Amino acid sequence: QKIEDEHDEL
Amino acid sequence: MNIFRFLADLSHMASIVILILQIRKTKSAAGVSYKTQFLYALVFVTRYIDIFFHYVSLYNTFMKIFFVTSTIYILYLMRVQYKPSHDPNIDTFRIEYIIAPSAVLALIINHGYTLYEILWSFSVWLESGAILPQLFMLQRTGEAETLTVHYIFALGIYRLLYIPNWIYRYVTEGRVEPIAFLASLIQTALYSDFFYIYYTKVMQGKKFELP
Repeated sequence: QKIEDEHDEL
Repeated sequence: MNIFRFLADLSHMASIVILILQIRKTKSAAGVSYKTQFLYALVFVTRYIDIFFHYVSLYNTFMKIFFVTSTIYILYLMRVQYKPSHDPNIDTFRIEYIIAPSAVLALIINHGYTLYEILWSFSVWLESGAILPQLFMLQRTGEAETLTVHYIFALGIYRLLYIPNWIYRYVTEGRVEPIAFLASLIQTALYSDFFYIYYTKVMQGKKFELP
């Protein structure tokens, strides 16, 4: 899992 | 984007709008914890610095701008516009007790040792305890304005709804975000007492008063 995907929420 | 997350974000937005309306309508910030608002501002600023280098969607960017600016606006209302209405003597929770453990947890539990990841983790842990000064204040005064109560309720609903969102995302996308999940469980637990009193009193049309 990419790090970027981990922070796609608010 | 699933329905849980969308409703959660709307509820979060609603909580802030409720608070701003209350302060402006009554021209007073009595009953609102400045410390909680300050902590939320810190949460948003440390979490959303990625707005400059990490694009997710127009929705995401818009919401980030909304949360940062609206919370800073609340600080302005409390600190400048309606300063005399806010009594610091009842807003006595020591925020160091929230900031320090959040910083320690961020250094231990994170997605990588970069400034961005540590700040992100810090913001998540900080958010889980940011409501404490407000709940503490409520406990001290024993009762609250209806709108303040609705504000805290909407905020609690927002946190609660993120839990089914993550379960849903785990099932449909295989996505796991353990840090936010754990922090959110802690945060929702903090609201449980409040939810109980809200349910037994406010839902039956009574004034919010602690037993």
